Amino acid sequence: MNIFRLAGDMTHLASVLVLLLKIHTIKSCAGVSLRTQELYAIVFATRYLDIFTSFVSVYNTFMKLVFLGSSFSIVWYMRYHKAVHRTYDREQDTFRHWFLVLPCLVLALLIHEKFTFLEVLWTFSLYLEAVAILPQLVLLQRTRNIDNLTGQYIFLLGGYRGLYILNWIYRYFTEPHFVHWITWIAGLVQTLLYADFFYYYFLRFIGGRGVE
Amino acid sequence: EKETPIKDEL
Repeated sequence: MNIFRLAGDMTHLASVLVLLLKIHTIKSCAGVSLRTQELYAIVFATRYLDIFTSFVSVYNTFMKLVFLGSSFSIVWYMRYHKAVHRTYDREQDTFRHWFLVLPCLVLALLIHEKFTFLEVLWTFSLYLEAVAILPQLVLLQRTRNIDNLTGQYIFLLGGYRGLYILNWIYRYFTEPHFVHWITWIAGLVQTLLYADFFYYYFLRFIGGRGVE
Repeated sequence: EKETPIKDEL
């Protein structure tokens, strides 16, 4: 564990907590894309299948349970909790996210490390996570400005994988084994997709106004 | 030659 990876995990945890805070306390999911949340639930479900077969550390298992639990509970809140569901922007959140799932699955079947069930699904989860934010970014552009909590949620979610890239660089130079190039590329694509959001975030958000 | 890739990340 190095400082970059710990910072990345904490940033990721913070993004999930910010979203849960928003949904649970003010019972609102305005500006949040349910489709992105559904994609993230699939990402964690397919990435953490090894939670039962391989034990890495208490921290690792604990964080996996947190991410699994939070992503599914956010989807549940947005779908079935009456008060929260009412604030969901169904008309605007129309990105065909199932069109993202199939190409990622095909790509994982074609390009992977090892052709085993767990490995292909793990690779699929990497590809899917790289594009999972798209419905949220599209919703963002449609709803124009968003509230601070949603802006911070997206900022933290985008930042965590950027910190992971620093972690991969650090591990490359300091450890005998390497991180697979598929992980590198998926992580880079994912972080680059946030580029224009980061641009507006710093321009507007730091300037004291909401993100537009 | 680096060893096999790691799988200890989230």
